[in-house]
Amino acid sequence: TVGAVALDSAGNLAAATSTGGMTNKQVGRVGDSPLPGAGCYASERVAISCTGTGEVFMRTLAAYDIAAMMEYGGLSLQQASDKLIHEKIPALGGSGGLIAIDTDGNLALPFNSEGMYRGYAVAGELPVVAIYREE
Amino acid sequence: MARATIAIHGGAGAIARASMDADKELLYRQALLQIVASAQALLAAGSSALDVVTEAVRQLEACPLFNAGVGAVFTHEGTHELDASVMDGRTREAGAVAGVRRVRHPVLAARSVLENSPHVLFIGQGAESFAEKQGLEMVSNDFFSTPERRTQLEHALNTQQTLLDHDGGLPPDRKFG
Repeated sequence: TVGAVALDSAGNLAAATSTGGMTNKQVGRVGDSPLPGAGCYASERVAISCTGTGEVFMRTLAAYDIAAMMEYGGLSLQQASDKLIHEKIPALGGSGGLIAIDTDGNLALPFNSEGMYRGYAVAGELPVVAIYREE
Repeated sequence: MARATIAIHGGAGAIARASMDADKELLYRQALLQIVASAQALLAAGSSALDVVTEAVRQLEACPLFNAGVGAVFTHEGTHELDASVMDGRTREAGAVAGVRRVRHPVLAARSVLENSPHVLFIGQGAESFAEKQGLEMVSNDFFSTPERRTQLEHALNTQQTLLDHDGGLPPDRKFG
């Protein structure tokens, strides 16, 4: 599964996710990636793209849940992302990660697995890529 | 003026430094860097967030290292089924396709659903016909196949597992999705 989130210079946010699904999956099985609110979500406040145990990200409406925790719970992007990835997803036996940007340009790239292929770049700064947890 | 920012991912999982050989790690880092840098350049040139995420994911789909587009994992029947979605925070508009087999870039089909249809999600044959009518590039299903993923399928079949691409890796390369 792959994804991208962006904040443009006009202050607009967007998200995209794409996947080949699961190895050896039953034909016809669909995970969270194509479902707005589960594997991909963007509003005027936050953009999110997820990767992981699709069924759990669907049942938790993971991407939208972050936006809701921020909007209704007053949590920051980092707090909401961490709560989802390190509490809610594992509580249902899921694993994976996500990337997210909010309208202030805050970034969150949490994951509860050993690693995540990821990268980010802020205007005027050098891009950063990482794979392992300890980076 | 907001500080334009981009983030990308290529999947998460049990990617331990000890189990990744240096050459393969370098390939992943180079691919991620090239894609995130080109997205940053698009943002610097004034592209919209929606255009930038669409193009970044299109490039990730084109890279055989990641489980999307070329390099997608195999189903139980040895085929590929691809899903993708895009969402615009400014308008809350969204477009998605699921279970497509012949669309070279599913993210472009999702974008076309967002822009050229009143719907959000198309699946299977309907999604393929829509993409074809929109003039998107269509390929044969085996266009997405790679030897590494076929080996992962054989491993999964032998162990009767359904593996997320995060777990689809083989020792030592247990890649995540």
